[in-house]
Amino acid sequence: STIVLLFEAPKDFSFSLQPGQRIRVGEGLGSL
Amino acid sequence: VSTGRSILPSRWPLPLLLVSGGGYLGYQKYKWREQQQDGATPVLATPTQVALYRSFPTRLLSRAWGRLNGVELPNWLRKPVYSLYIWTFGVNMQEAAVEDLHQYRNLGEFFRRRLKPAVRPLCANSCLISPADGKILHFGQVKNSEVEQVKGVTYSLENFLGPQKRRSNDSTSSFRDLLLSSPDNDLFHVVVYLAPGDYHCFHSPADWKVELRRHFPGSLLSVNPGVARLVKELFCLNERVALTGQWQHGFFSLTAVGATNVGSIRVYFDQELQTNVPRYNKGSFHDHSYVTIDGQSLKADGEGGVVLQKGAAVGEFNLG
Repeated sequence: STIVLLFEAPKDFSFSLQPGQRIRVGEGLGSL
Repeated sequence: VSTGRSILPSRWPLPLLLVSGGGYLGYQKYKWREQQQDGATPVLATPTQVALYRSFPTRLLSRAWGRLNGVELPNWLRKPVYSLYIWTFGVNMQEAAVEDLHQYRNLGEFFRRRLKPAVRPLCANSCLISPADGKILHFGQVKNSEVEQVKGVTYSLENFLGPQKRRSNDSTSSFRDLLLSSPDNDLFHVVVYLAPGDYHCFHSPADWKVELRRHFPGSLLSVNPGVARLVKELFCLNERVALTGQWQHGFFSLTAVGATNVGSIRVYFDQELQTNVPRYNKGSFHDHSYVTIDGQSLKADGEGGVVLQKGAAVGEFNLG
């Protein structure tokens, strides 16, 4: 199963992720 | 010697098939890694191959799998069955709210296990948190109304979310622009893949308000990263539930995409939602608004929509 998030944000929104990384509920995905 | 000779040829094909099949898969994986390193476009399955895959009765199989896993196991069988699952998929039972395996009546119930309250702290510094345990398959900006499910393999945003209302004076905007509330903003996406051993409930990734649920009955193909690299538009083919609404920066959506063994999706605040049931046809979609025509919320929260706080439990995936 998969969860897809699609969202609007200011252009300077930046992700703090790496493709393939393991993640858990509550961990930050990105910020402004 | 005579008996041995007569037996040998009949026993050759299986190991031969295993060795040659394994070798072929190994070669394909090696070739794929080489292509990834070279930055080459991934090799996709042909439309015929996808059609062949889609022709498998995955929904029927999924429902049969769900029925099987809903059967109550005798007490003596529970520990060996769940232990095998834990060992196969690397489940961390120390995090489970109920660690005693005998308490789960069947594999379906075990799959829906909850976690201990303190094991998933919420990041206070980020306005957006992970809605699920899993693996980040892909993330980034949405360009030209096309979203990448994995690097180089895209799907249409419009096919994924379904049609949106156009403003009366606007007939030329792209689908992406229709979703944006401000030209200073952009559209972003994140894909989280949940493996069989992961905790399968999903939570609210932000403070937001859900206005619409759109249920797309569909196929139940595997969403394994390997398949996502091969099948274009995979997330548009599979059964899914898209929750859309607004957050502090404008449009926001969370979509739960089903798969063969995890075919049904439950949303806790929506008792009407039923997924992976035979009465719906593939390719259709069914809307349920959480906002009445006059803008009042059906949940009577007075704000028009279902208000979710960051980290709140939203729903779960189920076997079959």
